[in-house]
Amino acid sequence: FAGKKEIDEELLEELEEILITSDIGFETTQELIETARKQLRRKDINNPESLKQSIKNQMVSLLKPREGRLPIDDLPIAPYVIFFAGVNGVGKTTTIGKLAKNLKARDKKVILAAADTFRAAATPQLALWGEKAGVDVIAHQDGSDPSAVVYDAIQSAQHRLADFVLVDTAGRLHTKKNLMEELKKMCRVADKVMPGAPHEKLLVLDATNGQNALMQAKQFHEAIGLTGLILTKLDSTAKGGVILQIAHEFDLPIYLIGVGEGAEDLQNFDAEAFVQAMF
Amino acid sequence: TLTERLNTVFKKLKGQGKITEENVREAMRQIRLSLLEADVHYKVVKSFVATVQEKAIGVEVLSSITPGQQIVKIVHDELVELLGTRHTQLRLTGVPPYPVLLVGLQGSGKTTTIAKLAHMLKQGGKHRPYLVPADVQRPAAIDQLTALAKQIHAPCYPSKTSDNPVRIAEKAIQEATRAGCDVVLIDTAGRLQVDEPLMAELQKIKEAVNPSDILLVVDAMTGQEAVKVAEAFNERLDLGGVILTKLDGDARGGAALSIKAVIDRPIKFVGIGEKIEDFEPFHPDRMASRILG
Ligand SMILES: Nc1nc2c(ncn2[C@@H]2O[C@H](COP(=O)(O)OP(=O)(O)OP(=O)(O)O)[C@@H](O)[C@H]2O)c(=O)[nH]1
Ligand SMILES: Nc1nc2c(ncn2[C@@H]2O[C@H](COP(=O)(O)OP(=O)(O)OP(=O)(O)O)[C@@H](O)[C@H]2O)c(=O)[nH]1
Ligand SMILES: [Mg+2]
Ligand SMILES: [Mg+2]
Repeated sequence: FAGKKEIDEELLEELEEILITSDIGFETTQELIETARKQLRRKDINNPESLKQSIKNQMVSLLKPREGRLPIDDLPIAPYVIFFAGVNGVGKTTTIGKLAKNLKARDKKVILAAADTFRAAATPQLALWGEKAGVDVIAHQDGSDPSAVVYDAIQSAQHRLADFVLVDTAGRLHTKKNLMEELKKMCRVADKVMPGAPHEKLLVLDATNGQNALMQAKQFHEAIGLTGLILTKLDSTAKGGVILQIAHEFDLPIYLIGVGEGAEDLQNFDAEAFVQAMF
Repeated sequence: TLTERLNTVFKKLKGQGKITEENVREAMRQIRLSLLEADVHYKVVKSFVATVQEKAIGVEVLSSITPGQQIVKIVHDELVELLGTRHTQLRLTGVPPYPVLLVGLQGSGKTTTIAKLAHMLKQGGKHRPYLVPADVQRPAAIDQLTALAKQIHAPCYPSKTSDNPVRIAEKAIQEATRAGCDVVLIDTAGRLQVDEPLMAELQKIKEAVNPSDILLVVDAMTGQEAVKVAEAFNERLDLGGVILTKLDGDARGGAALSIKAVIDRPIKFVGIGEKIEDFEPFHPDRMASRILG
């Protein structure tokens, strides 16, 4: 009888390690394991496979309601303005490039807004992606007001009857008040030139980030009211487990995942596939 | 904060007696929780807490500070010791020109950090940096480093996207000497540590130019995967050190402890902002306080 309890402890530690090293976080890990144990105790089951399966099921039921799809063939309004925001280096510009190519392939008229007017070569980087995707890019001089680019891009999109405006923004740490204010202003300016814009405010998260991703989600959501999430670099060995806590705390759809640096490396978020990859 | 949590654990223990095994166990639980929240790796936390536990048991409870504060001091000192107690410089050994290679995952801050390093060297007055854009894969990567080089008035190799990174590095060394420069800072494309062909490419660059220093650039927000990444890069390249970026955010930066504990290479510098001047030598005591939260 004592032997049975021993297996339990070892297994629990093993599971705890898998979950924590997937960046799920200590508290969420405890909750998952505790709920699994309760479920199994009720059914009087006590084997490792059932415990693992219960945790997987919990994760899927937490993430499934967060599967989201951007309206592509059923646009409620055009041009549909999508802002891409997030901290530095997470993959905003690259994700826009991938999405633009994808939309173009589905015969959508897309305009890119190079509203990162700060970082060295941010505009040339987006311009090259525009070329790859076969779509136009609206850009201003380095150092100019990013809100002016937003205004210009939406106006151009309206005149050219574009379906989408994908707005690239500068990477910014959520702790920088002035940069968060700049982002808010860009949203206000978009609404000014086209009431209701931006229609999507997406936070791009990097799967290699740890618990700080939760702070990023909190602060960006508080600042501009996010409408969805994108998780990049899932082709890395990182599992992106923080998304569980984020899914639990925020009713935000996870629209897309980045799985590489190429134009085709963009997929819809699938809860089952995500959980499967973690184990 | 950890101090507050530990004070709660020890609130019955006043200025007399010893810290016992029982009250240490709960304290260790709080420390473990705090370090995991700070993104320190699961296994590193385990061995760290075991070390601290040994040091904590039997410690005389002082009357001048709370037992909670005593434990925090043990944890803090242990962290500082682990993180490395001296600021380590760039390794510039042998005969110039000294090649310095920066490597790391996508988006970690390599290109920006090269410019910061070059600026720091120029300010120091003893070295003349030469910048080498050897990332031919990311759109406008060459433009990015070229623009930064202009900002700091440092010479930059005229790379083309049709060139091969190994050849760029080799030719750049010759150009640097011609330009009267002694430190050659080589920017590389971000890559996953499991991307075999790209990791092999780094080894080829290393063999071609025999770098004086090889630095792994790591984002301070990196989670549990920091260990696997650092181990792989270190195994392939025998790193000279680590640079931690984006410390101007609110990430606790536990990846720093994980990496140092596992590959035992010095964290040499930290990036504390997007501007060229936002660069400092690594301070283990500041990092320890930050990780503890
Ligand atoms: N492996 C991998 N790399 C990615 C992915 N998405 C983007 N990247 C890479 O991450 C790096 C940074 O991408 P960017 O698109 O410049 O990121 P960003 O958020 O626009 O960066 P800033 O504008 O500087 O804040 C580049 O090297 C991209 O190729 C992904 O899904 N997987
Ligand atoms: N806030 C902050 N941002 C930083 C710091 N270091 C770099 N960045 C930003 O992080 C983003 C990525 O920096 P890059 O230098 O392009 O990163 P990289 O490693 O060269 O990226 P790849 O070449 O795509 O792998 C940019 O937006 C930089 O401005 C830092 O210390 N603090
Ligand atoms: Mg960008
Ligand atoms: Mg780069």
